[in-house]
Amino acid sequence: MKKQFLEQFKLINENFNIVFRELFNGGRAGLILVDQENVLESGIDIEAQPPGKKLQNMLLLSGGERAFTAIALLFAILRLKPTPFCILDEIEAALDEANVYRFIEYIKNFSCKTQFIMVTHRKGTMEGSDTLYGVTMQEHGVSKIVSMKMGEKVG
Amino acid sequence: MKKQFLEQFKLINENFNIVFRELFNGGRAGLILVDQENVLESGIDIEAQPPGKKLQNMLLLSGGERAFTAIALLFAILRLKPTPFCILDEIEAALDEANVYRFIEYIKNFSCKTQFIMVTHRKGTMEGSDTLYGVTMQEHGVSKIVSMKMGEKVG
Amino acid sequence: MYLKRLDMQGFKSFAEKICLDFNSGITSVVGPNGSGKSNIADAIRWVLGEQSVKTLRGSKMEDVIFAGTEHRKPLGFAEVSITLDNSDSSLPIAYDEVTITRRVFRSGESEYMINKAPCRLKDITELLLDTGIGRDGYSVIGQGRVDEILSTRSEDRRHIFEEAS
Amino acid sequence: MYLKRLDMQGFKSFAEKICLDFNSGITSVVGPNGSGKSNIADAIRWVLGEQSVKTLRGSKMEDVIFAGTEHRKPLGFAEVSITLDNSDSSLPIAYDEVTITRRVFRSGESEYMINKAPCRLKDITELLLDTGIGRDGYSVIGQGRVDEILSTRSEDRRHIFEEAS
Ligand SMILES: Nc1ncnc2c1ncn2[C@@H]1O[C@H](COP(=O)(O)OP(=O)(O)OP(=O)(O)O)[C@@H](O)[C@H]1O
Ligand SMILES: Nc1ncnc2c1ncn2[C@@H]1O[C@H](COP(=O)(O)OP(=O)(O)OP(=O)(O)O)[C@@H](O)[C@H]1O
Ligand SMILES: [Mg+2]
Ligand SMILES: [Mg+2]
Repeated sequence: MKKQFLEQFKLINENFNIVFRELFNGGRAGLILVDQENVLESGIDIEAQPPGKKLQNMLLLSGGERAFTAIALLFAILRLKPTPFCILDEIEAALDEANVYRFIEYIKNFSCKTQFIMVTHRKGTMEGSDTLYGVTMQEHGVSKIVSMKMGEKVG
Repeated sequence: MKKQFLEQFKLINENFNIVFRELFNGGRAGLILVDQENVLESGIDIEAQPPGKKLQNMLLLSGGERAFTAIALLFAILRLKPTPFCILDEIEAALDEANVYRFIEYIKNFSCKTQFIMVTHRKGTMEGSDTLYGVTMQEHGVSKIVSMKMGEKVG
Repeated sequence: MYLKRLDMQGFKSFAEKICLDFNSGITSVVGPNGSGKSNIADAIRWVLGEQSVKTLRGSKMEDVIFAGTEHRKPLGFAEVSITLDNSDSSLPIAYDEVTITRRVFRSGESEYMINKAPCRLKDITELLLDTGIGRDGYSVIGQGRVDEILSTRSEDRRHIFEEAS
Repeated sequence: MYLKRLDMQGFKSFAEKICLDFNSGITSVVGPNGSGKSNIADAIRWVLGEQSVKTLRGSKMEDVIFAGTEHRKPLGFAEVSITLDNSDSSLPIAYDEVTITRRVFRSGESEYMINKAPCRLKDITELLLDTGIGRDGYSVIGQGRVDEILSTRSEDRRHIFEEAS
C-alpha cells in the first residue's frame, strides 16, 4: 500500500521534472512529501526552478511561470494516466506568445493519446489546432456555433 | 455621517452604471446595500447586466464579463476620487481583442487626470500607450530595461 | 475512447438546439467574451454527472436552464447529450457508441439516459468510474482554475495524486 | 502630482542599478514571462510603504533582496527610490520634487529617506495620507487581482468604498 504509493509518487515526480524541463527549456521541478514519516497521509509540496534562476519560494515566481509549472504538472499526470479526452478552458491565458507556442507544440505530441478540446483566445493555440469552432452571440444572450476552417478567426 | 455616506454611495453607484454602459456599449450595473437598516455597517453587493441579457447571479457571467465589470467599478471609483497615478498589472488579461480596444480608449480619455502605468501582453494596450518600456532577461535571472519606441515589441 | 459529439438544447445560453461534432485531434473553441465558450465546458461536465452548482458557476441547479433574454422567454428544461466512441471498449458496456443524456426541468425533476434507455445518475457515475472522465476526474480544467494545482494546500493536492495513482 | 522616476538596485530580479523615467501619459511595460515586469509594480508598492510580505509575493521581507542566480552571488541589500513631481503641492511638503527612498539589508535593518534626509516609515506613511497612493490605496492593482473587487465578500468590499469616500 505504502510501497505502491511511493512508486507512483516517484513516477509522477520524474515525469513532472521531464515535462517541466521540456516546457521551460531547462531548469528543474519536483514534488516533496511534507511528512516523510507518514507518507500515506502526508501533504505534497511543489518546487520549481526556471533555468538559470535560483530555487526560491513558489510565490515569487511570475504569473506566467506559475501557470506553466501547473501545466507541466497536469501534463505529467496525464502522461502517467491519460484521460480519453481533456477539456482545457483558457489555461494558457497567462503565457506570453513564445510560451504559448511551446505549450501547443507539446500538446500536439500528446494528442495521439488524448483528444484535446481547448477554449482559447490565443492565436498560437488556434494555429496549432486541427479544427476551430466559433461561438457567436449575434442575438444578445443566445449562443450559436459556427464551424470554421483554419485561417478564419472569430472574436 | 450616514447622510454623507449615502451621498457618496449614490455617486459611486451612478458612476458605476455610466462607466459600465460605456464599456459594454449598453446594459446596466449597480451597487446594492445589503442591510438597508444599518447603512454604516452594511456589506455592498454588485449587480451587472450586459446588454440584451437577463439580470442573473454575477457568478454566471463569463470570465471576460466579470473582469470588465470589475474594471468598470475601478474606473467609477477613480472618476470620483482620482489617484495621481495608477499601476495596473495585466488587468485586461481576460478581455477579448475588441474589449481590449474599448478598455484602452477609455483609459486614454482618463489619462489627463491620472497617469497610467500598465504591465501588459496585449497588443491593443501597447498600441494605445504613449511610451513602452521593455523588460528583458538576456542573462538568466537578471532583469534589464530597454526603452522602446512605439512600433517595436518585446516578448 | 473519444468524444464524438455534443448535442445541447436549453443549456445556459444555448437556447436553440446545437450539435458539435469532434474528431480525435485538437479542437479549439473561440469567440468573444460572454459568447458561450465556457458554457460548452460546463455542459460537458454536467452531462458527465457534475452535481456541484458552484463548479457550474451557479447558485442552484436551475441556473443551467436558459433563463431568457430581453427578447426571449425562459425555457422549461435543459438537455445535453454526449456521444462517446467506445470501439476500444474502455466503457464496460457492449456498444461501440455510447450516448449519455441528462435533462433537468424547472421543477427540479431530472432525467438520465444511456443510449436512450432511462437510467439513474448512479448508473452514469458507475459507467465512468476509472475512466478519468467522471466528475472527480481531472479531465476538465475550468477557466481561471489552472493555478489551483499549485496554490491549494498541500493536503488538498494529494487528492489529485490519488486520482492519478 | 505624478510619478517622474523610479530607481532601483538589488530589488528582486533587478540585480543591477536601473532607472525608469515616466512622463505623465500612458506607459506600458512589456516583456516575456518571468522577465521582471510585476517586480517593478512590487518595487513601487514597497517604496510607498507596503509592509505585507504576502502582497509582495514573498514569505519574509528578505525575499525582496536579489537572491542571486546560478552565476551571480546574492546581494546584501535592496534599494528603491521613487521621485514624484509635486508642483501642484498635493504632498504637504515644501518641495516641487519629492524623492522617497527605502532600503532593506539582509540583517532585517531598514532605512528610509525623504529627499535624502533620513526619516522613519511613519513619516512616509503620513506624507502619503489622503493621496490615494499609500499602501491602503487602490492605486496599484496586482496581477490576477482585478476579479477580487467582485468576489470579495460584500463586507470586505466596503473597505474600498470607505477609502474612496
Ligand atoms: N441559464 C442561463 N440562461 C441564459 N444565459 C446564461 C445562462 N447561464 C449563463 N448565461 C450567460 O452565458 C454567458 C457566459 O458565457 P460563457 O461563460 O460561456 O462565456 P465565454 O464565451 O466563456 O466568455 P469569456 O471569453 O469571457 O470567458 C453570460 O453572459 C451569461 O449571462
Ligand atoms: N529576490 C529575488 N531575487 C532574484 N530573483 C527574484 C527575486 N524575487 C523574484 N525573483 C524572480 O523574478 C521573476 C518574476 O518576475 P515577475 O513576476 O516580475 O515576472 P513578470 O515579468 O511579471 O512575468 P509574467 O508575464 O509571467 O507575469 C521570477 O522568475 C523570480 O524568480
Ligand atoms: Mg469563458
Ligand atoms: Mg507578472
